[in-house]
Amino acid sequence: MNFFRLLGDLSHLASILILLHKIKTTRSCRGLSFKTQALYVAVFITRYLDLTYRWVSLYNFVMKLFFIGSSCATLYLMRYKYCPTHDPSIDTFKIEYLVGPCAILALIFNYKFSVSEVLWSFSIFLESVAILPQLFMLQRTGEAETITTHYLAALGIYRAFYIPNWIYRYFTEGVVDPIAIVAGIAQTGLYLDFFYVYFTKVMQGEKFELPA
Amino acid sequence: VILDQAHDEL
Repeated sequence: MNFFRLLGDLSHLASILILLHKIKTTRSCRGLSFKTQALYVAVFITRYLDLTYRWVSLYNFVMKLFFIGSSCATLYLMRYKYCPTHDPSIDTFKIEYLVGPCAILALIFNYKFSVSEVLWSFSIFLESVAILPQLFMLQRTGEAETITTHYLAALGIYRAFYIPNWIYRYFTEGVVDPIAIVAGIAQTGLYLDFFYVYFTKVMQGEKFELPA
Repeated sequence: VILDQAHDEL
């Protein structure tokens, strides 16, 4: 564990708390992509299968349980409790285009051709693009509630913090995880447009609005 | 170069 990774994990944790807070206080999942949330459930379950057979640390164990639990809870809230506030007609990104290529990439790029390792690779690749249905939706509506943009910013910053963590680990431990690094850089890259608008508008107290 | 197969990250 190092400073950057901790900041990344805390940012990830914060993003989920902001998301649940938004759903609870506005009693609505308006502006949120159900597809993106469903992809995160798939990401966490396929990546954290090792919960059942590998002990890393208490921190690792608790965080994994939290990420699986909170993503399932989010999906439940969106699907059942606040279902009427979700508009499927604007959540139209085809997730087949993400899941298929990620599955193929995972079969090609993995550290060992075993079920758990291929699923782990799959989860890393899928996480890197899981935000696309959400960003696509944002692009379509052209605006977002401020609380939703805080959620997206925290979620984007989380993986960005992992990048200095990997550099740090390379120099201190000699550890390199090319699959996570390439996917993590791609994942952060997808947020650049969003970050630009977030930091130039929302952080200055303006509403999140995309230029027409 | 050591591949991180321990997957100790989240």
